[in-house]
Amino acid sequence: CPAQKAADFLHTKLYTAAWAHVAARLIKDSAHHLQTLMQSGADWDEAWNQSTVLHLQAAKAHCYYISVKNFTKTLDKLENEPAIQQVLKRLCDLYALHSILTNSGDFLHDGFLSGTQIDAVRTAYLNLLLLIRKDAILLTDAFDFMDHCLNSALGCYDGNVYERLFHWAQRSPTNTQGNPAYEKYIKPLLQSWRSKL
Amino acid sequence: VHPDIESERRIQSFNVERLINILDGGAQNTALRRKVESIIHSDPEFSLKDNYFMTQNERYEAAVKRKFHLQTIAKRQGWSEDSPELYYSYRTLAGDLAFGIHRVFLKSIKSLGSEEQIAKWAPLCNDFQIIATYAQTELGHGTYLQGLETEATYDAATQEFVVHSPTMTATKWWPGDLGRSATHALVQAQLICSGAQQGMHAFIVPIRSLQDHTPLPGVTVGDIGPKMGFHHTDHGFLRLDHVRIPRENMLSRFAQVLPDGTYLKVGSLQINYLSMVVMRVDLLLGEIIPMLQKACVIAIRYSVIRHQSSLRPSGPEVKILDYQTQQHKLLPQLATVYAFHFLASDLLKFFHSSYSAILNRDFSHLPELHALSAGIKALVSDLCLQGTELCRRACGGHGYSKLSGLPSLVSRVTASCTYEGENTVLYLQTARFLVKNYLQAHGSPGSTSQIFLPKSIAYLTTPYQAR
Repeated sequence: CPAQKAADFLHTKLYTAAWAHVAARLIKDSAHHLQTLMQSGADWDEAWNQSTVLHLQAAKAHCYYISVKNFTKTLDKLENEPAIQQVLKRLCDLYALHSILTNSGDFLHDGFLSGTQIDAVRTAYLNLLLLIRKDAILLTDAFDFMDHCLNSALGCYDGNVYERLFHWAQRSPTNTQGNPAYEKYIKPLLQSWRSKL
Repeated sequence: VHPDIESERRIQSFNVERLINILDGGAQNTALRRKVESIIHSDPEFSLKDNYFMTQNERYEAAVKRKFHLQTIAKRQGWSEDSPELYYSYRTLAGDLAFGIHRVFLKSIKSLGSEEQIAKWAPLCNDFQIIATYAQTELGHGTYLQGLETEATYDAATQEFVVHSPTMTATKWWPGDLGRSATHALVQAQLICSGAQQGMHAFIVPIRSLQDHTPLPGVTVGDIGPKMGFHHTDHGFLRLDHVRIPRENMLSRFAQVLPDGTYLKVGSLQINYLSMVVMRVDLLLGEIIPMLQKACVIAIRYSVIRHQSSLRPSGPEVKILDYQTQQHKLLPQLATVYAFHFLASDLLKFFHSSYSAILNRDFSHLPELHALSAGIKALVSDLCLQGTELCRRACGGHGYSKLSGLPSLVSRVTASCTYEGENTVLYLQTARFLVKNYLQAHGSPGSTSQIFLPKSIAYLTTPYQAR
């Protein structure tokens, strides 16, 4: 990987190629593992079962690759919307770099990325957090869920979280339907103690 | 509006309304969605406000009531079964409606049934003259269709199939709407005719009386009991003891049994997975991804209201979203859900073009569609589950309260890692496709000097429109 510094990792082609490399390597490795077992005398089904952990890893990497590549293609279609393209580009960068960091072992395995390059990925990632932070509320508003649909005391559009939480809790049957345990157990106990006070 | 959230909206670096339009697939879709939402929200029958205080029984009853009320509204408004208006109303009601699997039955009939069968059964479903379910999963068997034990043996003398659960593990287990509602089930069973097993096929089996809703002779049916979530759905079990159904009740777009017992089929057995693929793709945008979107909305909005300690000694308490650790928890989830929204939208486009071809008996895209939808469903549901749980934990103690909405989202998205294919099984189906293509492209294991993508994988990642 030719990247030298954090900013280099903000190129869509670079991180897409990184995922393509890892996906291809893992598919190759799992296919070769399967073939090696078969050459050692195992039949296809047995060899397949003995390779499934590798296959799983390869399939996941492939899906990551498709999702990263698809996001970058989406950005290409937004050339007429520069402001939106910019904010979505940051999200795309964050998605790709976060996925590389959480799967860093796969990138380090064959030396495609070095430890120093992973540090640069992390630096780029942390810088992105700050940039996206200022647009975070607007980016969630863009999903356009009404309060009725969210049905959440914490997530309401107006932000009046504590008032809503307090009022909703008061509607709970535990507050409106009395306390059956009081009559049966608590009351007799309290009364027996009251006589001694 | 709380000043802490108002200040976040004061400076807009982009046009939010325009982004809403992009996510909706056009301004006209946004307008239509909002029109549907205003109809739903202005109707008190659709209120979800008491959901968190209800028992399982009450949730089920409320979901049935809402479904029939929605049906009335849909008729009045002229919304047809596959209309965008109905899709938007499911989104608005957070999917808290009964008879979700009734729709799967209908989709299965449309994808696996002949024109005559569609003409007969679809109107009955649309008008709720029958309530139907899709019974595939068995007590001892999941995604693997060839391992299912339920049998449908053809009797040429009476021109009927005898549908039977030969063992305890053959009991159908988990189908939604089966426990207490369904009158009919689409049963996936091993077809036996001319003395041979012909693989899995779909059969329409009446299970409850249309007069008094009691189980029909030979049918044992009921609810599977308490669950982690999905309290509004009556998941059920079904045992069939030599239940006879007419020959016409086998779905026959791609395979049929002639009166004398001759078996005819078109395409591969993989076609049996078609209705599951249809559901998988539908659920990504309609159910799974919106859960993570909602979790992000809730947790990020809360994180600008919640203040907890100061960043500097004697400084003011800051919004928790200003902490790097909170950003590290939440913002990757936001990025992920945007990535998945665009991914699923493109998968849907690919699905629509492949699906029309398949219905016209061009099966060339079926293996790729199957592999792609399997892997993407698995990755999306895996990361949506991790994401919603992270959002829940990012809200501290309040995230543990059902009133936050987050526990319900977490428990519901958990189910998505299992239904329509358990994720490990799905990843392996994708892997099988990739490895097979790799081996075809590269031949022997010795040719490892160059690492490059097999043609089939490069093809998978070509923009679908460009093909």
